[in-house]
Amino acid sequence: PMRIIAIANQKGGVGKTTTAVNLAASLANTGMRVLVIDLDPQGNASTALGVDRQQRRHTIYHALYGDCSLADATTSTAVEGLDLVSATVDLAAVEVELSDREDREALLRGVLGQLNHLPPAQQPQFVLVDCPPTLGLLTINALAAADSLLIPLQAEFLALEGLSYLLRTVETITGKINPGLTIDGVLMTMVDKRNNLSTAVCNDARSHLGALVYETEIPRNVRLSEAPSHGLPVALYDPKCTGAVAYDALAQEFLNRHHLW
Amino acid sequence: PMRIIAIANQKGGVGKTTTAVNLAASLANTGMRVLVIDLDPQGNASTALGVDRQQRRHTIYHALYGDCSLADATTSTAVEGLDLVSATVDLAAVEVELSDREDREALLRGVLGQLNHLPPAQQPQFVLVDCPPTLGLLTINALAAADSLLIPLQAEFLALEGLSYLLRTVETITGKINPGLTIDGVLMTMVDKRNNLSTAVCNDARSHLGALVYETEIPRNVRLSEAPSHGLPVALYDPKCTGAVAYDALAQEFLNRHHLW
Ligand SMILES: Nc1ncnc2c1ncn2[C@@H]1O[C@H](COP(=O)(O)OP(=O)(O)OP(=O)(O)O)[C@@H](O)[C@H]1O
Ligand SMILES: Nc1ncnc2c1ncn2[C@@H]1O[C@H](COP(=O)(O)OP(=O)(O)OP(=O)(O)O)[C@@H](O)[C@H]1O
Ligand SMILES: [Mg+2]
Ligand SMILES: [Mg+2]
Repeated sequence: PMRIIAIANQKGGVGKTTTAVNLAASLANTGMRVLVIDLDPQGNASTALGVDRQQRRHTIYHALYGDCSLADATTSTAVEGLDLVSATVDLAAVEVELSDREDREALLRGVLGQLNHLPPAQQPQFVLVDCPPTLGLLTINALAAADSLLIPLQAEFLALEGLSYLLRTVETITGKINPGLTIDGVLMTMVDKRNNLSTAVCNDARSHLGALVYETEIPRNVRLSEAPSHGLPVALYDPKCTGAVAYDALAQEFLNRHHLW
Repeated sequence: PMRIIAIANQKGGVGKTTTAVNLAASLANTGMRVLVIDLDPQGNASTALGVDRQQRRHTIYHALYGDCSLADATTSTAVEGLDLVSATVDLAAVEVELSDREDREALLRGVLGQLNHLPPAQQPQFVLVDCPPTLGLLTINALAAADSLLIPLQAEFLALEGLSYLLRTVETITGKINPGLTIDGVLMTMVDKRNNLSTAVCNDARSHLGALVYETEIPRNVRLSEAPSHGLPVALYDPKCTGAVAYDALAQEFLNRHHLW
């Protein structure tokens, strides 16, 4: 069955886009069919997957408004088995333009429902939704549509602060809008083992959240921040670097959690 | 005269809070009277200045609703000459609750207007507003109230992407809501001279933006990310570290730009 995973955290710059793009590529490299939805008006996931601004004619914005089908807005990427629905800054208008609609929280769920009409062999097995750094209407749409939530957590003090607010928001969502939403896991990112603060934050997260926290940690690795400037996931940019190896390990652990391994 | 500076960039994790808190502290250490407004529901600036959640009884949220005066919501900090108006997650409700009001973009401007009734010797000389990582109603309020905008720009490829959108948004604001808004400058943050990408992004920013970019660059320095866990700006936590020295240099350059030095 298809699984929809929201990748969200209202704290900025914690590795949401880097995780969406590179986990997706690593999953595709194991033979899975994966679709990334760029739900951030910054359009960073689209850039990181090599889709230039000029190529973003039909985007998630148009699909949400019903101006085109999801299939029209879907493009292939440099990775076999990985497709993308891109975003531009137009998407920022959704927060204002659609906020009066009764079904404003369920727009994305409706659009992703179109995937159910595909023959199973063409359906993506995983849909990863990259969220903007807020808990506004776009992220709420992702949580309403998702089966589970993956939370990238930067190994920094300020990043820990916002976690309890995010978890409370998830409880509100499961209570009303999407009772089936579960937490897929918390992923430690930009971990620097030489740095006491980073190690302390990882230990803190594990002692508070236990098995929710992925064993796999993503180390700070400059190749991860270089890859987007080449429009490639790190698996294609530098497959042997520590960042690529970590995201491959994450894909294995992720598949284990979803009993697909 | 009092100057109001918005510190904004919709890209997440680029050093907005770190800059608001540490520039404010360095300015206060030169004898200036400074007020920091935490306009981010994450409340990171409040935490970084040592004001615990339990102490945030009257916040910017209450002042925006008119439930208390700005003076009631203002607290002192560990730094002589630096006061704070704190924030909690309640502030997130503003984006929805106040979006119908005619004056929704000018709420902060109205509240900060209360400072004009203070005797000049008690007025802050600088008000720094820490913004959340979006261009929603809260950041628009900051841009509507501000005399100028300081843009922290992380020395990373993805951070450059959003800059042109931010500059276009500023043009819309100056056209309609706040014709007097200028750009104070662009500050390179988390600069790592050993890293080619970081150096390339700095060079790129300077060639595109010229004199807008501050001479002072803020280096990546772990002491800057440790200081918030002690509730102190870096000037009090580790005054000789490279991060503290850089923010002191920034304060000097900032005062030069405002012809106060
Ligand atoms: N493990 C890592 N090592 C080094 N750099 C990283 C790592 N993960 C992400 N980065 C870089 O850090 C910056 C922030 O990461 P990213 O943009 O993925 O975070 P985000 O949470 O999506 O940000 P936003 O909140 O703006 O959406 C980017 O420049 C990215 O290239
Ligand atoms: N120069 C620096 N060197 C090292 N770490 C830094 C530096 N500047 C900021 N940091 C750390 O990087 C993280 C992001 O910085 P900060 O929270 O100030 O960014 P922000 O733009 O305010 O984020 P948000 O978009 O979530 O509001 C924080 O953990 C902070 O402590
Ligand atoms: Mg992102
Ligand atoms: Mg901040």
